Amino acid sequence: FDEVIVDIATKRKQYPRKILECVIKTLKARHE
Amino acid sequence: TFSRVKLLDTMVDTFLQKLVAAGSYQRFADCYEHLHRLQPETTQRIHDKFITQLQASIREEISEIKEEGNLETVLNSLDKIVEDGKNHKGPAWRPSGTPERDLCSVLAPYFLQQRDTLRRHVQKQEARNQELAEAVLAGRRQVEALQQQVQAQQQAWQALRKQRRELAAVLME
Amino acid sequence: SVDPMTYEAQFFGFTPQTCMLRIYIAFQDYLFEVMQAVEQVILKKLEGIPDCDISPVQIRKCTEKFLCFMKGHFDNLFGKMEQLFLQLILRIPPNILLPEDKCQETNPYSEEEFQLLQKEIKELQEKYKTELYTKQALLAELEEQKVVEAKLKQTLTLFDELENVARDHGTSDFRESLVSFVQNSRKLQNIRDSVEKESK
Repeated sequence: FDEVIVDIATKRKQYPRKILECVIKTLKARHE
Repeated sequence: TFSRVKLLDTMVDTFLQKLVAAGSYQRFADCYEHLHRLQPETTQRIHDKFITQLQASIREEISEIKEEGNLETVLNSLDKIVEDGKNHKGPAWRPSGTPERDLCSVLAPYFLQQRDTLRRHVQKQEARNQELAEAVLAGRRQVEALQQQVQAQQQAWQALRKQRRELAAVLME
Repeated sequence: SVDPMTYEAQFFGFTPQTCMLRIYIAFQDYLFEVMQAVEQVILKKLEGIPDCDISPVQIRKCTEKFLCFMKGHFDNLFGKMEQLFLQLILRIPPNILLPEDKCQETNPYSEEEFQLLQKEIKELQEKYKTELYTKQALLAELEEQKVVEAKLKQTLTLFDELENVARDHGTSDFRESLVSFVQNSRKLQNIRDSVEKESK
């Protein structure tokens, strides 16, 4: 249970930034 | 506003004080009464050693945990975050448990930016096309005028040619 | 109900409960170790006492009695300390947002709003494409108009040249040409008459 919590919390901390990087790349590519 | 690191140290100190108080010499002597009766000084020394060692071990453990988890820095940064957010009344946002939903606010600023850029491009292109459309309409009018001119000239020449023929025919007779 | 303290785990990288468990186990191990060391020391001491009638079993019983007492207090004190840790130190106050979640407060966006925004962007992209096609069509027509105008102007120039030729020979337009025809024909008739007269 503890590992699951830490895993989810870590994803909540890191994934938005990672996804954002991908989205920004996509938007830039689409813009070009 | 308080320092979490200081509070942590205070709590551990209090814990140790109370633990030491619970493990008093009196209590220790009660438990090891034979030894205490036989050699009270030794018992006292052993008890003192017990307390010193226990405190040292626990303090060392806390330092290790602080070291390992970089706890001091982390707690100080939490102090700062709490200080910065202290004016926020009411419960702050928390993850909803649906990542897609939580991501909306993360991504929105960038999509809003894209929308605004697109809006500007569309407006610019529309204005440009407006000019082009006017130029096309003017061009169509121009072409029409020219076509009419040509038509008029053509008709005039044809009329002329026709009348000449008639005239020539008359003259011929 | 267990509070998983996920938000705290997001900040610390571990769950506060695990942290406290780690501390508890470490402290407890030390208590046991020190107790064991105490018992070893006592047994050694007793070995050095001649005719000592205290047996190691008795000492073990004393150790267990003292340890049991200490452990009870230890658990009680640790429980209180743990509560304070979890309430005051290892907790994100409910009104506090972590930096990485700032955007949730500065520009909260619901899923519905986000979908609307996506839809608007799609429409704008279509609109932009349409405008680009329109631009191309307009530019193409302007090119075409240029060609047509050039052709028409060429035709007009042709007519102008015809005009000029006609003018050079006195027939710039019908009336004039008629007049000149009539004049020429009258001249011709006069010439013919005079020739006939001459010949008579």
